[in-house]
Amino acid sequence: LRGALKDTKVKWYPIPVGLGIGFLGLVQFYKTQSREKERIEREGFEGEEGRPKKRPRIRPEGPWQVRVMSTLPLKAMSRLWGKFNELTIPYYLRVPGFKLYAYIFGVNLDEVSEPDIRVYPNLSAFFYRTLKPGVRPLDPNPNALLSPADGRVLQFGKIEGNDIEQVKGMTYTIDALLGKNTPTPSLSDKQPEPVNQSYKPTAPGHSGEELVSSEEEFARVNGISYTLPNLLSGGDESHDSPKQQKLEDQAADPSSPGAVSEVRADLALGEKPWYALISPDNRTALYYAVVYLAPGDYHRFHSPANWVVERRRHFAGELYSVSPYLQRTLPGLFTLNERVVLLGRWRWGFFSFVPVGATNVGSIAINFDKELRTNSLLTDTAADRAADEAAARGEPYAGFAEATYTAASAVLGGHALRRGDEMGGFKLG
Amino acid sequence: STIVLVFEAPAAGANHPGAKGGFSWAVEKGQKVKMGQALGYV
Repeated sequence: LRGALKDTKVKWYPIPVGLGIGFLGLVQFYKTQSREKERIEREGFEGEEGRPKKRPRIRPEGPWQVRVMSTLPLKAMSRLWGKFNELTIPYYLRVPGFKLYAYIFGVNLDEVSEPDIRVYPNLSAFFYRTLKPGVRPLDPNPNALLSPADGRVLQFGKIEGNDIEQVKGMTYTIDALLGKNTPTPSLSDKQPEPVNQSYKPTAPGHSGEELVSSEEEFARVNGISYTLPNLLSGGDESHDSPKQQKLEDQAADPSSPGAVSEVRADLALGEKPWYALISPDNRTALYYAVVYLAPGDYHRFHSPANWVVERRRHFAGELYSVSPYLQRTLPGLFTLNERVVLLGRWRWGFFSFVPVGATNVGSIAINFDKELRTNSLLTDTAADRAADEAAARGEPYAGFAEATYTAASAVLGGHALRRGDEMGGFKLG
Repeated sequence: STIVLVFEAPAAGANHPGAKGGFSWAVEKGQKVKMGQALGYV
């Protein structure tokens, strides 16, 4: 080492950090200018009336730390942090740098899929690392709900009414977290296909013999019978058709691909509040769990069960830290932050998966949704515009952009995921 | 970053084939978990 240090000719190159930042600023400026020019060309006018108004920023109540934080441009800081972490680290500094990070945040480097961590060009790539196959075995019990990621379980329980309890007794509503419960666009936009006659509503006093052929009837029947087990088994009634028996057998077997999705084409959430998903006969209940990922944890998330994702809602909110301290002190933190709400169904009925961003980890990637852009100036502008347009129509702004997932099979009606499938992850900045 | 799961599952004591005792949690508050570990069982 001494010889190498003494004898190697040292040639210094300037690291163009300032130049890079300036270049990024110029690119951003150019993009903004082009967008504005396009808007003027498209809409034919210029001035304040054509410019989307900023969505009013919610100033949360809380201790002084929270108030100070609410004055900061958190999203801009997060984006800057992301850009900073994408800067290439000099080759010989990577090992000591990543080892220092691993030491501080408790990363087990033996689990990292790449034996040579120098292949990660920057902290951003290291943060989004993959693990060696087999280091995260799935619970063998097919009836287990799996942890979607490494982390710490901060809160879990049963939802009573419409409220989810946050740490230390603070609560927020499911409506605020997931958005209003609305029917799937595919079902509200078009006349539904007749439902297989063998699917019987199971509410007391309902014979379940009629063929559903109109949207109104569908909603009515759907309002009575909305859980997959009810539809599959027909409650305590006997099976009417070999097809229903087959579907039930498939759904009972979690290893059967597409088992859940096979029947979901006939399901919809209906225009009921989320808490109304709890069946009137107490067959099912709504549960929730909150898993916190620390900076050193593996930051990709996986499917906790076999389920079908029907819709995605992107809430372009703020990016407060989601540290356990702030979760204790800032009520409704998850309803303020930028998040992606994935709504769908599993064997037992409704299922939702909500990755919530944070200041340092603002970008949420969903593998099967390439169009999703989180923590982006463009999506923020789009949200501002949507809020503006809603205000012009005299309607309240829903607060999210929604997309539905289609599948190759008509009966699938969404993106099917099997337990343990990688769904996406959190990226730095 | 945080992940929130909200889901419907059989209630305890539900008389449904396969549901048995309903959904039960297999973790405690504050417990560290690894991906793939069971949070609960139906």
